[in-house]
Amino acid sequence: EHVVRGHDEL
Amino acid sequence: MNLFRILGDLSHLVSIFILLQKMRSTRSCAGISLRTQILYLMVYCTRYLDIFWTFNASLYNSSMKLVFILSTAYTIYLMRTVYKTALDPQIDTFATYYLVGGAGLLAVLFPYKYTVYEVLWSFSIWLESVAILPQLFMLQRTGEAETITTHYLFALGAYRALYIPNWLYRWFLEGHFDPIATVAGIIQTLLYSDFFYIYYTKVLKGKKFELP
Repeated sequence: EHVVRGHDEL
Repeated sequence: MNLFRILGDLSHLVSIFILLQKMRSTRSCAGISLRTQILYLMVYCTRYLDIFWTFNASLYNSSMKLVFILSTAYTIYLMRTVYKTALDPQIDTFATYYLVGGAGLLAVLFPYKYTVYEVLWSFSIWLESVAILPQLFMLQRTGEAETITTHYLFALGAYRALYIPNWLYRWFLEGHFDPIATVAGIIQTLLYSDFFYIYYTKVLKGKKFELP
């Protein structure tokens, strides 16, 4: 499962 | 936050200042693709929607997002008013419709979640990866570019290129992996590879940017 903890990059 | 990411973001910020400086110093937007700028404005408006509800994320992110949206809108405003005499619709002709359509299709096929925000986020990532094409196409048609314009393009391309080691870093050290951003970011950097090569072999050696 991929881990994406919100989009915290620009 | 790691060094690659900060350098990437700074490079992005620098690229915008170089673009504004290019227009101010030459009093012209010649060589700049209005289509690419409009695509970037679409990218920022669809990706940074969250500035309205994620104040808590970080002041850094929120202020950068605002700067990217406002400065790109300002650039487009300048290109369409003060510097419009230098716009050349005969050269800036790339079929942007396909880029928006393709990004939209990928966004609908591969979002992380089927919510409006997530689909728009995915759309912005795919659109960003190809938004530079009208500009590169224009460069290819004219066959040369002012040195300051090449600095702008280099800084803009370096931003996503620097995100690649950032993603590797985050994958190994934080267990964070964002496949959509990573794949799109690699495609985006590959699109710049010809430009990077000529920038390195000509502009950095003091020569004019001219296509062979």
